[in-house]
Amino acid sequence: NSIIGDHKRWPHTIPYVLEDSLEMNAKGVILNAFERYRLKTCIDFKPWSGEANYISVFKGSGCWSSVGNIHAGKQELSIGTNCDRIATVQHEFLHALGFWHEQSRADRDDYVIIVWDRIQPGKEHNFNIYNDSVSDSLNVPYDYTSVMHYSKTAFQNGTESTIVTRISEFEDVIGQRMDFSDYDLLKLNQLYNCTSSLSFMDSCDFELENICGMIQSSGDSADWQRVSQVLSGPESDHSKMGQCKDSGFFMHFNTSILNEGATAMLESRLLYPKRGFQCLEFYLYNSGSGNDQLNIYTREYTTGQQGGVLTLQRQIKEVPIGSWQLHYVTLQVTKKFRVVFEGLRGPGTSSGGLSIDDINLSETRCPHHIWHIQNFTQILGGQDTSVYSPPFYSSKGYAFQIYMDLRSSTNVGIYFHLISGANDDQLQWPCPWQQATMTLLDQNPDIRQRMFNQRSITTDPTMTSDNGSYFWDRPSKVGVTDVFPNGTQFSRGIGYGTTVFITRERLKSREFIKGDDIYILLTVEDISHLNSTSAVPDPVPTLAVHNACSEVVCQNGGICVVQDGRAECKCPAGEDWWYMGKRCEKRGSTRDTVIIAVSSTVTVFAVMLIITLVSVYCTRRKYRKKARANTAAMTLENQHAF
Amino acid sequence: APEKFVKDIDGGIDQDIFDINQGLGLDLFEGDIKLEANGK
Repeated sequence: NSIIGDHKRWPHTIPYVLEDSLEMNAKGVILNAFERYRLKTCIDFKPWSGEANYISVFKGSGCWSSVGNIHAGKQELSIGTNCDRIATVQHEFLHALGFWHEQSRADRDDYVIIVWDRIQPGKEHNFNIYNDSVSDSLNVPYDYTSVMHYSKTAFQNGTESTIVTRISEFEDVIGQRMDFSDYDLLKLNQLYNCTSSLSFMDSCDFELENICGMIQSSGDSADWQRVSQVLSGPESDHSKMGQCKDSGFFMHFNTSILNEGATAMLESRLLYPKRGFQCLEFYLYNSGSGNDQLNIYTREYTTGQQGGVLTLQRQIKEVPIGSWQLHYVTLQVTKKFRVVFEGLRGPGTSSGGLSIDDINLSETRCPHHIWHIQNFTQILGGQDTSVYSPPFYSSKGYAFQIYMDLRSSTNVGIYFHLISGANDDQLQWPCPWQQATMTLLDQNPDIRQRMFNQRSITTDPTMTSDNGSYFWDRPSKVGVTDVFPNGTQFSRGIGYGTTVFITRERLKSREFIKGDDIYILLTVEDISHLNSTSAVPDPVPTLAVHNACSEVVCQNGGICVVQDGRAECKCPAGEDWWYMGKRCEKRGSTRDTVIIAVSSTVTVFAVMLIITLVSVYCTRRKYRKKARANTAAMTLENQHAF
Repeated sequence: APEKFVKDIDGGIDQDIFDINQGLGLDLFEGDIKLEANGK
C-alpha cells in the first residue's frame, strides 16, 4: 500500500549513488535488482549526475529506507551486512518508491490476525494499521505473496506465529523474499502510471491464433504449424503442460514429410530495441532426426535495405530427442529487427520434427550457463540427497561447479565451488571479485510473471579460511580431490553459499518444477570495476574512470565523475541548498542568495543615493557661487552709477 | 559434501529483514523504515 501524496513520488528515472562503503557483493546485487525493475516496471535508475534528489545506497547498520521521495537531496538507503539479497534490495527500494508494508494496510484485519500476546513487549507498534487517508491500497486485493509482507515470525516472543493468515494455506506464503509479486507490480505500475517497461520486448506462448504477430516466410520450402500435440511428441505444449483441455499450443516444424535441406522460417513481428543487447529465451523439443537443426537469425532493417539484413546468430544442432529443453541466445541488435526461427531438415529418418514454445525476448543479459536437472521430484524425495552440477567455465576462465544440498527436510541449499580447470595457470589467485549468481527459474511462460529465486556470492581475494589459507585460492592448492562421472580427477575448493536458498514448500510452488524439470541459471561475472577504491590491474574500460578520480577527493558528500577525460566533483544539492566549488567545498542556499540579493540592492541604492546627494550638493554650490558673482557685479555698477 | 567443505553465508538461519535489524539492536519504524527528521 502506497503513501498518499504526489510529492512523495520519484521521477521515473531515479538518480542513485552506490557508496564506497557497500560490500562488493551488495553492489552487484543492487544492480541486478535494478534490472528487475527495468524488466517489470517503467522505473529506471541512473547514476546521479547532480539532480536535486537522489538515493544514496550505502552500507549502514541493517537494511532500511525511508518511504517515498522525502526531497532531502541525498536520501539514504542502507544495504548492510546480510542485506545483500536481491529481494531485500527490491523491498527497500519499494519503500523508497512510496510503499509501506502489506500488513499495515487499512483492511489487513480482514485477511490476517495479529496475535498480540505473541509479540515481543514494546514491539507492538510494528503492527500498526494506516487508514485509507494515509495509505492507498490502489484498489488491489490484499496480497499474501507481496515482497512487502512480513513473515509469520515477525517480532515473535516465542516460537508461535505473530501473524496468522485467515486462509491457512497462506501461512507459509507470507514473507517471501524472492521477487515482486504480480500485485506488487500492479500497484507499482499503477502508482507510477507505467504502460511499458524499459527492457521487456515480447513474450509468446502461442495460445492465440495470431501467434503473437509472427509471420511465415515466403522464401522457404515449408511452414511451421500451430498445434497442441504431435503423435511422435511432444504430447503437450510447454506453457500448460497439457493441464488444460483444448488449449496449450506450440509451433511445430514437421520434418517427417520433408526432404533433407528443406527449411521453414518463422519470423517475429517487428521489434524496436532501446538498449542494444537482448536475450532470447525459448523451449525446444525434438521428435525428429538427431540431425535436424534450428537456426536463429535476426533480420535487421537499416536504411536502404528493404528486406533487412539476415544474420545467423546461433545454430542449435544435435537437439536431444524427447524432452523440452530451455535455450538462451544472446543478441546485440541496435536497429529495428525481427527474430527468425529457421527449422532445417537434416539427413536421416524422422518421424516427428522440431517444436518451439514459450518464447521471451527482453533487453537483459542472458544467463551464462543453464543447469538442467531432470526427474527432480525423485531427487527431491530421495534421502540424504545432494547433487553437483556439471563443471562450467566463467567468462574469465575460472572453472566452477554448483552444489545443491537437498538433505534438509525443510530447506534447499545451494553453494558455489571453484574447481580446478584448464586455465588455472593463466588465472589470478586468489580469485578476485567474481560474482556468482544462482537463480532458480520460475518456468511461467511469461517472463513478466515469473518470480525468480536468486542468490549471489562474490569471491573476495582477501578472505581466509579457518586454517589461515586464502578461501578463493587455487582449488588444486586448497581444495579436495574428487572424480567426475567420466573418471576425470579434479580438485574442488570450499563451497560458498546458503543452506536456506529456498524452502521445499516454496520450491514446489509456482512453476519452479515443470514437467519434473528444474533449471538453475548461472552467471559468473567479473565485478572488479565496482571496487572503486582499489586499483585493480585489469584492463576494463572503467579503469580509466577510477584512475582519473583516484587523486580527487570531493568534500561534503560530493562524488567524483569523469567527463571528457577529466575528473570532476558532482556536488550534493537539496531543494534549497547546494554545495559548489571545484571540490564541493563551498555551501550555498536560497537563504544566502536572498541575503546577497537584498544586501546588493541596499548597497547599490545607498551608493546611488550618495552620488545623487553629492551631485545635487555640487550643482547647488556651483549655481550659488555664480549667483553671488552676479550680485557683486550689479553692486559695482550701481556704485559707479552713483 | 560434509559441512566442513561448505561455508554458509546465512549461518543456517533464513533471517528476514526485521530479524537482521533487530539483531543489530535497531528499533526502526515497522522494522526497516527510517522516518524523516520531523517524525513524519
